[in-house]
Amino acid sequence: STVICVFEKDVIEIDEDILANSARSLETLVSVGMTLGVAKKKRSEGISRDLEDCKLE
Amino acid sequence: GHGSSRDTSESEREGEGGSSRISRLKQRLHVRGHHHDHEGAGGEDKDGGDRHHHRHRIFRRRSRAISGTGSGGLHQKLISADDFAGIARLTLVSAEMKFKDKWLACVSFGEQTFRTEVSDHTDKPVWSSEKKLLLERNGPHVARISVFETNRISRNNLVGFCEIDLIEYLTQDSDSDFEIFDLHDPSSPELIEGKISLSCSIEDPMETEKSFARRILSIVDYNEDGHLSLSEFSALIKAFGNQVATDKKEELFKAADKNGDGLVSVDELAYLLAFQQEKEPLMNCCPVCGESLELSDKLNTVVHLTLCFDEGTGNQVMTGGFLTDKQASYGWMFKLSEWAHFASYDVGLNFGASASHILVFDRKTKRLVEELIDGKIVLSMRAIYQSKIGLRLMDRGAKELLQSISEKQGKKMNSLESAKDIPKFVEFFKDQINLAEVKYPLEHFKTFNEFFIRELKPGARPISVMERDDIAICAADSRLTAFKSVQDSLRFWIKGRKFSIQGLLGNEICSSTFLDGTLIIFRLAPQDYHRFHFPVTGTIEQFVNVPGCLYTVNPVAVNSEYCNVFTENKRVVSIISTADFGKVAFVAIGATMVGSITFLKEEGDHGKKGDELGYFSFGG
Repeated sequence: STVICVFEKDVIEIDEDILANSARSLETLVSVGMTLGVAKKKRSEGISRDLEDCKLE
Repeated sequence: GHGSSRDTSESEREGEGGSSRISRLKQRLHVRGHHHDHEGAGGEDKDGGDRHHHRHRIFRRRSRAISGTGSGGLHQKLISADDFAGIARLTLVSAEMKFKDKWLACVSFGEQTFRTEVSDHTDKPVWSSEKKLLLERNGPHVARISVFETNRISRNNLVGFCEIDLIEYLTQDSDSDFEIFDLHDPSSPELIEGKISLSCSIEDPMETEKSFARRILSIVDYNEDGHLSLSEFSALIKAFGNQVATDKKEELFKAADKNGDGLVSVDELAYLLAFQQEKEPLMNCCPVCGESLELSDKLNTVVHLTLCFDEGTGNQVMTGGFLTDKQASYGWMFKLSEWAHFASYDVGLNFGASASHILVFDRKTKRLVEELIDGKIVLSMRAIYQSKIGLRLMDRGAKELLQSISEKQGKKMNSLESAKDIPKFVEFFKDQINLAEVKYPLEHFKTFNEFFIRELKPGARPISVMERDDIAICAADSRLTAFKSVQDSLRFWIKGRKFSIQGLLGNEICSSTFLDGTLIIFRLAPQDYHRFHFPVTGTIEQFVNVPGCLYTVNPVAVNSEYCNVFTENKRVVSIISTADFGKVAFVAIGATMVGSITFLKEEGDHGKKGDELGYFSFGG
């Protein structure tokens, strides 16, 4: 049996190691709870906040 | 009982001892010395003495043959060659009944019963269904043939029957290819309810060997060109449990490749099987039932394998609805699933069967690990999902077969008796199942399915950065692949030509934002913890049940251009509405044997990432 998750376009940034293995047609053995990826919105918001913090006064 | 209408007098029967019967039966056989059969292109013997010797070997040598398999409900039984009379090909051709209806016929022989397909609505049903039966001198001789009318009101109502002693039938001289028998009324033997036409013949042992060779060839002849390459040949030999070294395989291949064209044809393989098996056994175990064949002689090996292959689609339907022998011989392969071998096919795994390897990257240890999968399972999956004939069979009853096998497996795994398989399963996967993290002790599980959907102790699966809902987590213990887009998934993994997000989710749920979305595939293996969890925090908007097939979800099928596993399999599509990821489609897909999908949440329920969402279990 299999579970497939489909995320909407450009909402998640999948962890790099998983993408790299998959691009080699290699499955990655994972357990429930391991990190899968990060929401792009939050990340970009975070980066924006970081940029805000670095803003020259 | 009620004798057949065939004109065989008692005195004639009494006058013939068993040896006389067998000698007459022998005369009906067209036994040929196979050495000469191959060497002489026409298949004719050059030496009568050798022919006699061959007959002698068939009937007199004390050896073993198997009248059934351990895997499909038939009774496994060793018999001596003295008892072996031959393989009888019994064909129920047609019948003439007194009224119009839909008809089916059953053959009961020994402890086995087979049935034909249901005919059209007619008074002259035609079935042309064939079944091979092992005839033993001291075994069952009498085939009882019953004809049933079948309709919605009175299902399978017995209308007429006859009984035929096959040994007698076969030892009588007849120029006709078929015989007609009266069908007696079950309540009044004097009444005749119709006539049935059937034929029965003993299969030529050489033909048994040749047709078996053709069947073997078809397993690995994925492109149906009638030839094997060295790699296909090696896979075949390996799957038959032969551990010979690579150079030895090459040597054997060269020996088989008489014309040196780099390919082995059907005839060349037939030659190899007939002779090499005597010098140095090529087949050490039966791929169907796993029986060790090392002690049996060549003929009985072939008889065993022929009957096992024939069992194919089960002992209920003659030829299983498939059209040809070749198709029917695929039936057994559909039963070979990576999910089933602990209960039904354990013998095959533990005795000489070879294992293949699937490479997986273990994220925890950061190492490549090899996962073992039985060689013949890989072989059968390739034959089913990556060949043209496999594709054709899917439209000719194989889908229904997978469904039926899965339902049967579900019932079996829900029985109290199935609990005895749990320790065996745990032992087999002792390096991969950590009992310390299972919530209940083994004694708690009353059925195998209960163990299969075992819960884990709280905290056994730590959830990454629990306080942050913007980090998604893995939803299942699994082998995972992930792709930024469908195009990537098609490039690297999913080869089914018809795959699409719309096909996966269905029109009801699919929105345009999913079409170019990111795809994560969690594949669960038999030994895995089988509950799946929320990958993200959110609210379940809806569930949509999508009925479908139960193909395997093994990469062998997913990587096949012929098979569209994800868009054709039975599945439940749910939509989780989240604050951080928008909508996430969560699709639970059933597979062969493990087709039962249960959700523990309902529409409108909220779940935190890592919360249990549902589980897969054995069943249809």
